[in-house]
Amino acid sequence: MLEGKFEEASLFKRIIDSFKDCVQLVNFNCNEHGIAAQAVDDSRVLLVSLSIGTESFQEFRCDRGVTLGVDLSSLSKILRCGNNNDNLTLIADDTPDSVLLLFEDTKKDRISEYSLKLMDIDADFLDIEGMEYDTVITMPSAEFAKVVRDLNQLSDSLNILVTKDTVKFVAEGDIGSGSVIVKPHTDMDKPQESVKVELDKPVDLTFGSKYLLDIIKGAGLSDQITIKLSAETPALFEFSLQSGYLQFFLAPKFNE
Amino acid sequence: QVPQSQIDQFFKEN
Repeated sequence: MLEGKFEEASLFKRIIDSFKDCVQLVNFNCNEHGIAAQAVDDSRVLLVSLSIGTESFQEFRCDRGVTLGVDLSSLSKILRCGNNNDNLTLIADDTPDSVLLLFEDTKKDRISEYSLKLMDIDADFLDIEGMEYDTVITMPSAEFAKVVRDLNQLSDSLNILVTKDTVKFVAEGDIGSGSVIVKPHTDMDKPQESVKVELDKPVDLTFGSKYLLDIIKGAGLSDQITIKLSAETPALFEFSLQSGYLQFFLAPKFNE
Repeated sequence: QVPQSQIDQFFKEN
């Protein structure tokens, strides 16, 4: 049996909102460590991997592994019915055909209960562990989101070049070209504003802007984004949760 | 137009 209570429904809402536009059918695997999910978008370019650790819940128990096959568009409809600061409890039995969502307004004694039908989702599970990367960039997620949105106006591709002292984002399109250079720095007063670059090898990769636009929807989850890059392999874009993470693996465009 | 690779090329099924 699964029983996971979020202190605020807004956390689960924000997590789901961060990837519901790029994947639709997702198996949520629940066990004693929390809730995890992996899904690939229809074009098989972007892979989403989610882990919500037990520390992200106010209360969590799951004695036996339970899989919840969820249509995210249906789940979002139900999540919109709860208020952001309601307690939200997810409840499912060991072989569930539905999951119960319980919203509790702690101030007003209002309890709303929704049942979401589950689906049998036949999804392959890819082995994404053990990748090694040539460079790791940590930067403010809002700043990364702005770069992606700005340069998307010029091209459907975004080139990311990393050298020792700079991260350079470049877009070249029909109307012209643009580039943004971000340099590592440490902000003592606001550490979340810092930019850090660890570099083993310089990297030059090109990604589809439309996928990056999906990825930056996770920026509301975390002040910082960690970007891990390696030549001609999928990039990893990660937003940390208080306990857990939302990761996006994005296949690069061919380097010709 | 730069051709797009797919995620399956890089990760094996687990």
